Amino acid sequence: MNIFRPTGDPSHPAAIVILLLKIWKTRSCAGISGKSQLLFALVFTTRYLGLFTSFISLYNTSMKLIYIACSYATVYLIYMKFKATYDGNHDTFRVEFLVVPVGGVSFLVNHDFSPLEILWTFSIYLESVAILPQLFMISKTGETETITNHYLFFLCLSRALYLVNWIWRFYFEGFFDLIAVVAGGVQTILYCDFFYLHLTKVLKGKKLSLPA
Amino acid sequence: KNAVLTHDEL
Repeated sequence: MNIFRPTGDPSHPAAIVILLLKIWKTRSCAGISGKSQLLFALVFTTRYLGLFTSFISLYNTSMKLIYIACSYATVYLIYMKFKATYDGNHDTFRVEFLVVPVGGVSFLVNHDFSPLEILWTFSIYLESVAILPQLFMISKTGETETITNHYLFFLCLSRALYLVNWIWRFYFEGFFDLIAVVAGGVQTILYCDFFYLHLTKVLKGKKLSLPA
Repeated sequence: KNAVLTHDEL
């Protein structure tokens, strides 16, 4: 395993934990798209079903369990514990427009036409677009008081490190997973958009609201 | 062994 994995792997859960802590500390999930977090929970659930059928390493199993636990904890905080602060009126992205086409494509373009493999493919495609409801919400409201720079930083970091990991594995291990790389590329582009929105809307908004 | 289908990545 190259160095980009043990650094890249924890970056996404780190981002989620930062989000969890932020919700917990402020007792509020305002500005966070529950739909995006729900999609991430669905992503990790469908992707890690292989936990029941194959064992790769203790590291691999524990990381997967951490991913699943963190994503469900976030969903629990948004939809149950701090439901009153959830900004559902602005979280209006129609997730069926993502889930249905993604489901269709994962049936058509996959490595192997078997239930687990199709679900894995579904999760890879879905992860690449799961941030869209959050993007939609930010572009609508222009504010994300609880989406911190840190959440954004760690999400982007995990993407960047995985891209380097794929290049590394291609050159040194002859490993190349086209589905993961294409979906990862799409996801990286969307995160650039997320980053752009953050710079133009969120930071600008913050600046304007500063006391003179 | 099919390297792709082991899905060792997260």
